[in-house]
Order: sequence, then structure tokens, then C-alpha cells
Amino acid sequence: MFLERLFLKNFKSFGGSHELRFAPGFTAVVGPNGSGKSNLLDALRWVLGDGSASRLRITRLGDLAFQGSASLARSTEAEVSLRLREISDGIEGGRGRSCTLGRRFSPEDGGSLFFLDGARVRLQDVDEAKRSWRLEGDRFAFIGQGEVAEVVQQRPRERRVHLESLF
Amino acid sequence: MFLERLFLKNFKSFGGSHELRFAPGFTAVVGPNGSGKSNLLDALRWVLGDGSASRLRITRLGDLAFQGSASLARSTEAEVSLRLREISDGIEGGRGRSCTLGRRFSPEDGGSLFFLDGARVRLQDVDEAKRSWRLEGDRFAFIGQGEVAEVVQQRPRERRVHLESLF
Amino acid sequence: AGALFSQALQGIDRRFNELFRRLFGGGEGRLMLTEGLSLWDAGVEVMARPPGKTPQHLGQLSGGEQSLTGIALLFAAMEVAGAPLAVLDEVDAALDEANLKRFAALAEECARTRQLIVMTHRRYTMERAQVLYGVTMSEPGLSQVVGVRLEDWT
Amino acid sequence: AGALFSQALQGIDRRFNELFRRLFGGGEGRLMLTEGLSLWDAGVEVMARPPGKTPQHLGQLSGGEQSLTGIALLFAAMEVAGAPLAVLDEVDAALDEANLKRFAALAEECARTRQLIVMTHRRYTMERAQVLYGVTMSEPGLSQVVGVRLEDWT
Ligand SMILES: Nc1ncnc2c1ncn2[C@@H]1O[C@H](COP(=O)(O)OP(=O)(O)OP(=O)(O)O)[C@@H](O)[C@H]1O
Ligand SMILES: Nc1ncnc2c1ncn2[C@@H]1O[C@H](COP(=O)(O)OP(=O)(O)OP(=O)(O)O)[C@@H](O)[C@H]1O
Ligand SMILES: [Mg+2]
Ligand SMILES: [Mg+2]
Repeated sequence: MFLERLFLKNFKSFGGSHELRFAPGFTAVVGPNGSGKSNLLDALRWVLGDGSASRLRITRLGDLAFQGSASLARSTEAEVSLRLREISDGIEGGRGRSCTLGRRFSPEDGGSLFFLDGARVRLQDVDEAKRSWRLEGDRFAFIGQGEVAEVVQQRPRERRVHLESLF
Repeated sequence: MFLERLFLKNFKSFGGSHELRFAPGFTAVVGPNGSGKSNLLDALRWVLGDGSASRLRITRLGDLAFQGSASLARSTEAEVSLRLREISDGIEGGRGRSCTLGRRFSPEDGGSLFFLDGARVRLQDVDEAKRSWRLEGDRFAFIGQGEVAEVVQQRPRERRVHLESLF
Repeated sequence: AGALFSQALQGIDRRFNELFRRLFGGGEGRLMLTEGLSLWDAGVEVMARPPGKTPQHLGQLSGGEQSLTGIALLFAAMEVAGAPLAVLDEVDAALDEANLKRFAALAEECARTRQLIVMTHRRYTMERAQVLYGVTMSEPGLSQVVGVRLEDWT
Repeated sequence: AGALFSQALQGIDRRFNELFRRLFGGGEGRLMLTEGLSLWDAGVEVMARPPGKTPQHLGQLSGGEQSLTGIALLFAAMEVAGAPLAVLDEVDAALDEANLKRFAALAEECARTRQLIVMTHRRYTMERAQVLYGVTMSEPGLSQVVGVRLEDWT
């Protein structure tokens, strides 16, 4: 499977609507300091169910919503959606099945809401979908900025837990 | 004042004898990964009295001694010396006074020995000399690899202590 | 789960050594499962010896050497686990040019079997990408994504 | 010591703002002494607002923005304290080219009043040095220091 399309609306510095389509293989994201590259990783973590304030680099959920710029007003809501695509076996030339995970934060909801192919679901259903797409737990390896040496600096027990999370 | 000359003998990866003379202004140290640049910072910290295993990136004092290479045998001892120079007012064209701090580790000594202009002294005497050269405490700012963002990530109390150490 | 993992660990250990030697141009990297009093105490120890250097406590490795060792370990674990995807945020920041080139070549090869999304400032890494996104601020505080021609970034 | 420091802090605050604006090309950086129940509880809070962005929790700043803010704060504190020397190990690793150039210019200027020893991989930084030392391994595991001509490193 691969991540086909990432959609962001008012997520962190991405005020308004934005879309990225990733290569099934190698995609590089480049840009100046503070432009928003790491915010894209935060969006991927968040839509896949991560709620950790430290991993998301926030202090409160409201920090996820676009805080405004000169020409675009701040937003109280944030939304990310991610389309997963099965790599087709190519026999009939069609694309494999797909599934779209979504997450939306709005102060009125009191937290964030999850969506699967447009339908409102619970976090358990997202975990179930991730399992069926071989993305359960931390099977995908997300290495945040400055964290690559962490696996080398961890204690043996922490490292075991970290590696096990990939299985 | 400025650091005029750094001498290393069997300190970490610097097997044998080595000498560097720094610019009174701007000196840059470059080289491949693992070549020994950060080890030079460790040498400066150590000769100026730092004994912290984590700051020196060691687990035991013996880790400071050159562990050997294909053509140079390992050493059990390590030595660093540092010549400090007063910036001359230039009236008579001569150089200002100087002072040489030295530190030597040898397993037989059971720890490290300090030297001031060649004479064996105690750590208190090194602190006294540092005070007279305006180097007391952490008045010199040593920023280790990966630590520059630390002052931004610290808690307010830690930051106050860190900044105060410069005064 | 314990048995599965210690089996997998042998596979990760083999692959870690291969990738370590490839990124460092030699040397040796090993993983060891340390038995604890219970399954919860078990840990994974790492031995990393760059070519021609004596085996050392991991903390003694240089910043770039630690990055490279971390990359070898993570790629090895992903392969053995069959993880479909990795997102790497500036893992190449501390690498010198020689190590960077070897990393970029490894990343390109790894991306033939799994999806790789890499945030980077380094030219050798971005040159290996099939898709290159540039993120900029269309005005202060407002991010935008644009397709990028490589010539603009070199 | 408490009074000395809060006096000094006002000076560091002013200088931090100047250097912040210089490195970021605008914006604002401020330091605040937070009173505690006792002198021991007192802390120093930092407000860092890159140009055109809303003031935020420091953890939300990007990696490069945190480096730049740290550099501005440390240089400001050194100046006010009259520290004679700074040794900086790869503080420029996370900076993009634009920020790197501004940092290199600031470092060169700072080195007119105090001694600066800087470990770096970045060309713009090393180009500003009066003395350039190259550290290499004469054989694996054995460091050596050589004088360097800048052309070898670019
Ligand atoms: N809710 C928000 N609204 C607007 N801007 C935000 C919000 N949250 C974070 N930001 C800003 O997003 C900017 C970009 O951060 P990000 O960490 O993605 O940068 P980056 O491209 O990874 O930079 P670097 O190369 O330095 O790592 C930061 O300046 C931060 O202040
Ligand atoms: N006692 C010792 N004897 C021999 N080698 C040692 C000793 N202690 C440390 N080393 C080695 O010194 C090497 C250089 O480390 P150092 O951290 O100085 O590199 P560096 O030039 O700063 O590299 P980087 O650019 O990656 O930060 C490491 O490979 C380490 O294993
Ligand atoms: Mg970033
Ligand atoms: Mg280093």
C-alpha cells in the first residue's frame, strides 16, 4: 500500500486548502526553515490517530488550527485527510482499492472527529482500518526532526519496545 | 584574553602529539564525520576542569585515552594543555602575559592531575586561575553538538541558571 | 510475541550489519537481545564499530556516526517488519558529503520496495526523488506547496 | 547576585531582540524574568516571534527557527556578560542557506570582540574564518589536524 493523496485544510501553517500527491516510491519535501515541511509530518501523524502533544509539537489541540496571516483569517477548525491506495497487481491495469482516512478538529466537537471514506467513525475503527492496511501501531516508521540518533541513544529496553512496535 | 595554543597527547582519537593555534578572532574547524572535531571541544572542556561524563561523552575516565589504531598502539594516559594569552594593549608591541593550564590522566594517579605553568596544582587553583582570566564558572559559552536549541527548549528556571552561569 | 520478536531480531541483526557496512564502507554493526528477569526486562543492545575503529560505547560515536547507525538500524527493522512506509524528517542533517551520498543511494534503493517521504535540505538526497515538493510561505505564516524543478534548489 | 542578574537580563533582552531581528530579518524576540515565590523559583521566559508570524509557544517553532533563536540568545548573553570566548559545535546544522549566511556574517562580526571557535560542515561559515583547521583521520581511529586551503573544502 502507499499514501496517495494528503489533503490539509487550515492545519497548522497550511491556511486554506492544500493537496499533495506522493510518489509510490521516493518523495522529497524541501523548503526554507519554518516553511512547513515538518508540519506535513505532523499532519500525517495526526490523521493516522496520533494525539501526543509532544510528538505533534503543540500545547493544546487548538494549536493545530491555522492561526492566521496577513491576508487569510485565523481558523478555529483543522482538517486532514489521507487516501491510502493498494498497489495494484496490474493484471487488469486498474488501480487497487483505496480508502480515505480523515480527521477534523473543531472546538465545538470538544475534540477531534474521525472519518473513513466520508463516514464518521470512532478511533477503534481507524485502528481497525490501519490493521487491514498493514499500518497498525507504528508499523510505519516516522522519524521526526532530530530523532534519528534516538534509537542509538535509547536504553536497551526502550529500544526493544520501539522496534517491536514495527511488528 | 584568548586561547592561543591547544596541545593534545593521546586524548581520545588524537593518538600521539598534536598542536593547534587558534586565531584571536574566528577559527573554524572542519572535517568528515567521526574525524575528531567534537573531541577537540571535549579536550577544551576537560582541561578547563569539566569532569562530567555525559558532557565529555564517556562512561569511564579511561575512555579519554587513545584506544589505538593500526600503526599506533593504544595509550593508558591522556594529556591536554592550553595556553591562555592576554590581549596586549600593544603599547610596547609585546604580547600580554600568558598562562598554561594542563591536565593529565593516568590510571596510576587514580584520577586526573592539574598543572599551572608546569607546576602541579589542585582543582581549586585551576578555578582561581580561571577567575583571574575571566573564565570562571561557565563564562565561556561551550555549545555542544545538537545543543543549540536547548536554551529554547529549557524550562524557565533551567534557563535562568544557565544564563546566570555566564556572569 | 516474544518468540516472534527474537526471531525477527536475528533477521534485523543480519540486515543491520549489511546496511551498516554499506553506509560506513566497512566495520560492523550488531544487535543483541539481552535477557532480562522477565520478558518485560528484555532489551536490545547495539554494537556499532566504524571501519578501523575499536568497538566503543555508542555515546562515543560522533554525531554523524550516530545518525548513520540510526539510519542503518531503522531501515533494517523496516525491511524485516515489512513496513510499507517511512517518513524521515531531516535524518541527513549531520552527514558529511561522503556519508550523505551513500545514504541517498540507499534511500533510493529502499524506495523501490516501500514508500519513502523525506524532508531534507540536502541536494544529494533531493536529487534521488521521483516527486519533489517545495514548501514555501506564500506570505509570512501561510504555507503553500509547489512542484519544484531541481535547478531551482541547487 | 539576584539584582545583578535582573539588571543584566534587561541588557540581554535588548540585545536578544536586536540579534533576533537581524538573524530573522524582522520579528521580535524578548526575555522576561518570571518572579517566583523565591529567588530560586525565578525563571527566564523567552518569546520568539518570526517576522509576520503570530507569537507562539517556542515548541511550535521549526528546527531551524529554534536554532536561530538559540544563537541570538546565546550571542546576546555572551556580549552582555563579556564572555571572552565561545566554542560552537555545529550550531548551523539545521539552517537553510539564507539563515546560514546571516549567521555566518554575525559570527564574523562577533569574532572582532571575542574569540570564536566553530566546528562546522557549512561552507558559508568556514569562509568567514581567519584560521581554518581541517581534522581528518590519518588512518582509521587516528585523528590529525592540518591547515586547510578553502578550495579543498568547497
Ligand atoms: N497553528 C499554526 N498556525 C500557523 N502557523 C503555525 C501553526 N503551528 C505552527 N506554525 C508555524 O509553522 C511554521 C513551520 O514549521 P515547520 O516545523 O513545519 O517548519 P520546517 O519547514 O520543518 O522548517 P525547518 O527546516 O526549520 O525544520 C513555524 O514557524 C510555526 O510557527
Ligand atoms: N579514546 C578514544 N580513542 C580513539 N578514538 C576515540 C576515542 N574516543 C572517541 N573516539 C572516536 O573519535 C571519533 C571522532 O569523534 P568526534 O565526535 O570528534 O567526531 P566529529 O569530527 O565531531 O564528527 P561529526 O561531524 O560526525 O560530528 C569517533 O569515531 C569516536 O569513536
Ligand atoms: Mg522541520
Ligand atoms: Mg561532532
